[in-house]
Amino acid sequence: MNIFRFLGDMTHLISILILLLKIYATKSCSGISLKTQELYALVFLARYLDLFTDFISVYNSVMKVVFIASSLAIVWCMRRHRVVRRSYDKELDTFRHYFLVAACLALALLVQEKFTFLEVLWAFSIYLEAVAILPQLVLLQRSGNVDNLTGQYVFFLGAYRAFYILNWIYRYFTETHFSRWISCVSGLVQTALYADFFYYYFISWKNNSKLQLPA
Amino acid sequence: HYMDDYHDEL
Repeated sequence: MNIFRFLGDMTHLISILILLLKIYATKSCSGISLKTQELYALVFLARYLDLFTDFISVYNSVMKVVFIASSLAIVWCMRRHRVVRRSYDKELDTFRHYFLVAACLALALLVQEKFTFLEVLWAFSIYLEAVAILPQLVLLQRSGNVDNLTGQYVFFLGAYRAFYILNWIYRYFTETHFSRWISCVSGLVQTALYADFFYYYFISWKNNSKLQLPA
Repeated sequence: HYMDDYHDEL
C-alpha cells in the first residue's frame, strides 16, 4: 500500500459517502444517473468475486464489502425507496448502458491477463468502470444546473482514479515486475472522460458560481 | 510470481 493508493481509496469512499448523504439528507436522487449506479454495482460485483477466495488484508476485504454494499444500497434506493425514486430523472437518464456492458464484456474476452473466469470478469470490471460515468455525465449535461452535492460526488469520483494513476507510476518505479497495463490504460481513459467536467468544476469554483455544463 | 497472480488493489 502507498499513500497515493490510500488517498485514492479514501477519495473513492468520500464520493460514495457524499452520494449517500445527498440521497439520505435530501431524500432525492435528482441529477443522479441510476444507470451509472447500476454499472458501478456490476463493476464491484464482477471485480470482488475473490472476496472469499483471496484474503489480502482486513482493509482490502472491508473496503470491498463497503463498496459492494453501498452501490447495491444506492441502486435499491433509487429503484425501490418510495420517496427517493419519485425524484429520479427517468426521462433524462436514457443512456443505453447495456451497450457499454456488452462492449466491455467482448473486450474482456479478447484482452485479459489470463483467460480464466475470474480474470475475464476482472478485466470486464476494469473496462466497465472506465466508461461507467458516461450516463452520469450525459445526465448532468441534460439537466443543466448541477446541485453542489452531485457536483462534489462526480468530482471525487473522478479524482480517485487520478490518485490511482500516481499509485501505478509509483509502483512501476519501486517494484520490480509491476505490470498493470490493463488497469493503467483503462484508468487513463477513465480519468480523461472527466477532463471537461473537471474544467467546468474548476471554473465554477474559481468564479464561485453555479456549476454549469454546456448542453 | 505469485504477487502478479492476484489483484491486490481495489
